[in-house]
Amino acid sequence: MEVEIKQAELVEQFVVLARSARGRAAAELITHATSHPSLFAFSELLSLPHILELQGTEHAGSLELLRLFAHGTWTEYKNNIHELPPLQPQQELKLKQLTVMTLAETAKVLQYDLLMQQLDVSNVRELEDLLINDCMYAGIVRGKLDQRRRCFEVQFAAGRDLRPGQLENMISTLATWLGNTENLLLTIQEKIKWADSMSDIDRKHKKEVEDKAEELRKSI
Amino acid sequence: EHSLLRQISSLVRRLPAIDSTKFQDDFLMEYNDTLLMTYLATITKC
Amino acid sequence: AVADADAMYQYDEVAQAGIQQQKPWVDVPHYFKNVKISALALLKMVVHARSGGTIEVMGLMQGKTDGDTIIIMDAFALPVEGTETRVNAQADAYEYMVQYAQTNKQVGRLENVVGWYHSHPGYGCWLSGIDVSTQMLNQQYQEPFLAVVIDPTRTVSAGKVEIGAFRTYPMDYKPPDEPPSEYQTIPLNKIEDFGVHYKQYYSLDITYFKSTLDSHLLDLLWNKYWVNTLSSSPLLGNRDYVAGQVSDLAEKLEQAETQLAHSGRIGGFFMPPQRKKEEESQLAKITRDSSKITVEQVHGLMSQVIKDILFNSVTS
Repeated sequence: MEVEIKQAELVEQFVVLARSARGRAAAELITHATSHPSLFAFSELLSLPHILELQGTEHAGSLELLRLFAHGTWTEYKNNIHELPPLQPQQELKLKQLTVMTLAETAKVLQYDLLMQQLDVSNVRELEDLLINDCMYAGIVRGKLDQRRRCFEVQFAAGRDLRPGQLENMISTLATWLGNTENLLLTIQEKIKWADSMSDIDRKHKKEVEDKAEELRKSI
Repeated sequence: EHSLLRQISSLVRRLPAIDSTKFQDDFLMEYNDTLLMTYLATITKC
Repeated sequence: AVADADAMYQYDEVAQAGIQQQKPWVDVPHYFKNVKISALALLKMVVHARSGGTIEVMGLMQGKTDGDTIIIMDAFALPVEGTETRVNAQADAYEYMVQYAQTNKQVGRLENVVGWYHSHPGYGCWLSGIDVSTQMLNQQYQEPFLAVVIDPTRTVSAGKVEIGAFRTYPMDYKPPDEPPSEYQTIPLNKIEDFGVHYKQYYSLDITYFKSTLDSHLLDLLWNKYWVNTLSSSPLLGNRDYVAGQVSDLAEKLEQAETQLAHSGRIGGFFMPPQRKKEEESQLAKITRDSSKITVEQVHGLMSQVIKDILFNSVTS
């Protein structure tokens, strides 16, 4: 969650700027936002009317680019490279960082081969530099590099912007989790009741035995 | 609030915390060990 | 509360010198009844005890007295080991102790040494024969002096610090009958030592305190503490300790069986009732120990099952 704390201020700044930017200025702002090294959240910008107005204008490509940075990956960029503005090196790096975040959401163990193919990286050294310097140090993922098994074990991945339709899925997951937790609580309470009743029965039985022993002692 | 949604998304995606056959095997072994100890304690009581 | 918590950390040299003059503990063998340990001293002692693994380690405690309470402000390890195997491990460290105490004074740490601590890894908090004689010696020449024992192994398994604070009675003093202290399992290879000396000392009530800075630092560690708590399991961390306990239990059962078999040959009815009582109480203790081990195991498993349901049953 440190990522969110770090970038909250940045998001605020860009949103304030975007409120007064139109047309070309809005397109330029998108270029700045998608180049900033510490910004990995774009939904706030994407929901602003001035940004959405770029649809259908000569700057529509910038709007598409912002959508790609909010939800897309490096592979998607390559597949649509003709409809999108060319990327500067910082933007390219950011899109690769965002791709790692998306991959880290889907699996806990990421094979190097998959990462190298998805990120267009040619060797392990370059891949590990990217993961260590540009992902783990940036705080967007935490995990362990396993050179022997050539994989990256993800322990934590910061959340990316939600894609349309993901919200329902997340709500149902939370609802299931809540249900399980409530059931667990009920089970624990039942077990406590059961343990109390068993110890009462045990105590009564013990008392009966002692009373009987006392009677026998008296009778003897 | 987008920031909160991103944080929840990050948290929810970490579930299940661990889900591998090795964990299930270990877990089952711990379970059986504890049942065995409970059985031993009951016998000792008797 | 903040002012009180931090007031404890002031050292009143004149008042302490006065107490040292009056020596109120001389005529009252039971004078000291309470111990207050600072969070810092507790952490240092537990970490030191755990670092010793299965080896007994020892150290000294610095502090002061306040009425019938001994207040432990800080603790430091001594470069010795194996307190149970040596007559007086402190002898090895005298030079170190003296230098440490002097250097402390030079840097403005005025508290004197008020006791020693050592670890009993895996066999509970009580004073053995050697401990009793060491403590008696200390109480003769270094009053006020306290003995603290920590069991790092049981600390891990019980999830709370297994610690005891003791003072010995004068050599020829006959203590009043003590209410039975909390039951604890004593391993077979230590039971002799425990049985012979437990009337020569008494235990003090322990409470803890921390400063506002301690509270702030511990709050900062709160997440780390929870991650460690949730990601550790006594079932895994304590395997060899539990195995040791079960094998100790088996030895005790063997011994009880031999004795019962033996008494069976000379005819149970000749056995004096007192002896019969002892046999039963021995078996009762074994039963209790085995229940205790099992309860700890079941608790460990319960926490695993709860964590499994909470964190593994939902797929996103």
